[in-house]
Amino acid sequence: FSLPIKSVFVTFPGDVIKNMTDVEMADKYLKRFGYLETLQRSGFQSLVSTSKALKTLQKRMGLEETGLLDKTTLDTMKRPRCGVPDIRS
Amino acid sequence: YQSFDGDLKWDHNDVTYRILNYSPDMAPSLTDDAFARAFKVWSDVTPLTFTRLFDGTADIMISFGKANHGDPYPFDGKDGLLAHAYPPGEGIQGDAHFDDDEIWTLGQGTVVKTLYGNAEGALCHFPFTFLGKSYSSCTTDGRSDNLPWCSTTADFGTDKKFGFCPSELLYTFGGNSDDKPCVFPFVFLGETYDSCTTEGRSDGYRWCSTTDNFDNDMKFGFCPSRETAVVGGNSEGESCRFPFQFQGNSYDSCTSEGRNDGRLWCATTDNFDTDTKWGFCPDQGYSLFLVAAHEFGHALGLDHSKVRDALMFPMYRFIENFSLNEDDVEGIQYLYGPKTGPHPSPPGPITTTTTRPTTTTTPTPVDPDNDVCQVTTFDAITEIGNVLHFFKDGYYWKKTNSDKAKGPFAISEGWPALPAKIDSAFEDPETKKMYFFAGTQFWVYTGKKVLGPRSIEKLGLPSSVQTVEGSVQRKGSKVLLFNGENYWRLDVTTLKMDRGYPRTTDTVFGGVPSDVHDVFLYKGHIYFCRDRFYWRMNSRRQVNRVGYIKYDLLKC
Repeated sequence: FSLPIKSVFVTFPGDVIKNMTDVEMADKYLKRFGYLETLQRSGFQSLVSTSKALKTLQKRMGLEETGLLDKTTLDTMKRPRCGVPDIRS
Repeated sequence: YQSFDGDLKWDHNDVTYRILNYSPDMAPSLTDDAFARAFKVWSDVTPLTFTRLFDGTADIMISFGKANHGDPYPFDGKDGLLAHAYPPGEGIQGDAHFDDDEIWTLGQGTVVKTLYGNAEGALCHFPFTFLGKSYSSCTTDGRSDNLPWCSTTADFGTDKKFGFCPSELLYTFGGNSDDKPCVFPFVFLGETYDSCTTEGRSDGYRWCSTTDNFDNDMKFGFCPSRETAVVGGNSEGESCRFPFQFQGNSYDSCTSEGRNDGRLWCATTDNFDTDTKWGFCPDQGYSLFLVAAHEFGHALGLDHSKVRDALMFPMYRFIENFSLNEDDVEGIQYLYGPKTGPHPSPPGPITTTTTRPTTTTTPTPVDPDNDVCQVTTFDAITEIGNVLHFFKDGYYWKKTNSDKAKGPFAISEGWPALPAKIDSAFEDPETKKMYFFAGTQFWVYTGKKVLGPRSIEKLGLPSSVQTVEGSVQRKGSKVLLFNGENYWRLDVTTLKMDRGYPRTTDTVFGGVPSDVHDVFLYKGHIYFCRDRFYWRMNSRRQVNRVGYIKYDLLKC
């Protein structure tokens, strides 16, 4: 007894949120709020830009500036917020 | 803090706003109040003033919408993005949009403002006890008409205070039916509907017909959300059904099973596996006041701040006793400068010992040749025999529906015992007696016969009350008397105040300024006057118009 229930994720009809990987979600977040676009425009490679963008975001949100998509950063990205971009091009 | 590039700001300090629609989550009066308080956050520290418009184009147009709502920045369902706003300018600039896939509250769970009943529109008290059972939401128990109700105190048995909860059976909002309730069943495109529906709409809002046949009558309204209603999913507005079946298991409460985002959901029928009808469970919701104050910061020209405690920080955080962070103050004052001139007098009963002069006042009459339209503010306004009377410095004018205002007439000719300056007046509809208030005294006229002056303390008002600023007749020979933030109920047959008063004006008449100088009843609406403006409240205690006394009432 006490077998853990095996969670089965289902697709909920009408769910606005599409299942995305963390990387996809982060990429979308960084673009939406102006972090990624600004840095890409300065000519960096995408990978480098993402790391820089993450650092910019982490600095702005008062997080440790790792440049990595760590759990704290992901949790911050999932918090409710205003839709106005943080950084304007 | 940051401003937008080019320091975008309004080129005028008298900023206007207009509320284009309402969320089903909160009563319109609570929404109006939340927005008014959100603007006050900024007007308290700048020279800016905010005036609400009810039609036309305002600087800041406020609306609720879901997903794609008419601009290039769609919302994203429940949670995530809450709202956005545009910096000052023409067109969409300055506008504020709120995601109606959120649950809009005052930040601590669904706020249920009651209607009718005997609780004067007070909020539901959850949990409450009724016949020995505890209730955490509105109930139809004890009623045969299926109308949900709640107690506004902890124990209905003891206090017997109750009101009805938002329900499409009680009223609708928006639409074209003057807030009439739904009629079930109704016919729409040949189909029969027994409940509110989103059919026929692309914006996801639930609606109903307010006659039995929409196809014939085209009368409709939007359905208010019940406090138990789920959000999002494909059953918006429905309530959870417990127990429900999901993947063969039975659930008696909301669950996050089946989701990888941990969010709680429930089925709205007893079997999700067969019906797949679901929605997110109601939670604390987001404070419309806090989010609006943030968005209005954008609409005034502030960009996101890097200070975590600032209102303009981009992430939502609920704060119970909110005050602007120094960073926000510096930001908005960088754009508009600090507040200048005298501060408004603090709300609340006047506690100074200065009494307003009454009989000793030398009147400063307006020039009788001048038109009433020259007067900026009136001492008192009241309806006598279906004619509005405007009092000012020893004179008064009369205005009927159709005619231009007549006058001025000398107060001393009509009511010789009165001082030149009166604060409030009303006619008792039963006896046709006229009651006048000036300073701490009152007079009662029966035709030409007068009683008074007598002290308003005799009526049961405390000595701290130095004026009666407004009076509103109610049914059963009752009159509400207003002073500062409070009001009392007078029984004119006994000339005694009813027990249970004073009450706070703001809790019962939400959305009107706290520093009004006149309150009166006219054609079933209550008018709260401040300066040249009035706030008009309907019988359901919703402010449904703000306007100019001069233009709207006097037709200058």
